Amino acid sequence: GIDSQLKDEL
Amino acid sequence: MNIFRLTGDLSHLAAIIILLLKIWKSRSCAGISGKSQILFAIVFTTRYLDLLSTFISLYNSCMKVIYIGCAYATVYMIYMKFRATYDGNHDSFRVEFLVVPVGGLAVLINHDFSFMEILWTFSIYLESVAILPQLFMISKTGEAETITTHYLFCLGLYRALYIFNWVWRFYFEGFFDLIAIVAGVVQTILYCDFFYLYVTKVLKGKKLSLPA
Repeated sequence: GIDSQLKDEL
Repeated sequence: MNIFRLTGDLSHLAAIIILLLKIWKSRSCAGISGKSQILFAIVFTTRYLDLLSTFISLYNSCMKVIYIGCAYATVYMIYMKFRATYDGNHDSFRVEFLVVPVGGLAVLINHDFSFMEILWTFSIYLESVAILPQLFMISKTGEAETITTHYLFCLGLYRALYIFNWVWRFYFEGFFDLIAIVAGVVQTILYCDFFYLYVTKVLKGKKLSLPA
């Protein structure tokens, strides 16, 4: 699946 | 990591700690919406489940643990330790009107129809409106303690800084996330009215009170 790449944010 | 992201995170941390200290030092949670704080605890819990599955960085993990811990500590202080000072009559926003539509939207509009991704999307949408019970409470009572307005200012500043962070990431990493941007802009707009009152009243040494 295509996850959001923002997972490194809080 | 860029300067907007870092100052945004620190502003968010400052907001959380200001609120905890206000309650702890005054031994009172008067004027604080317990419902908003429960929503924030749900936001952090559903977003940071990846603590158990993915390691990003020490900074990332530590901040997540601190945010979750502080959110639950705040809820505990409002509903358990200083329950007698909680102003439940004025905290009358109907949260089901937020949680149910936000849950539906997260199932309909997301990057990937998977459990973790839907929970992440739900937390992004919920965070954008989680402050509404608090703002509703202030509009109902017509006033807020100055320390509460500092809390709200730091929280709003964090959102505004995150938008600059995304502009930065778009230019330098060619990356943008429409779900986060739309939710983030909505969230920041909710604070605009408050920002105006903060600058025109609180920063000039006056208490925040709304015209009757």
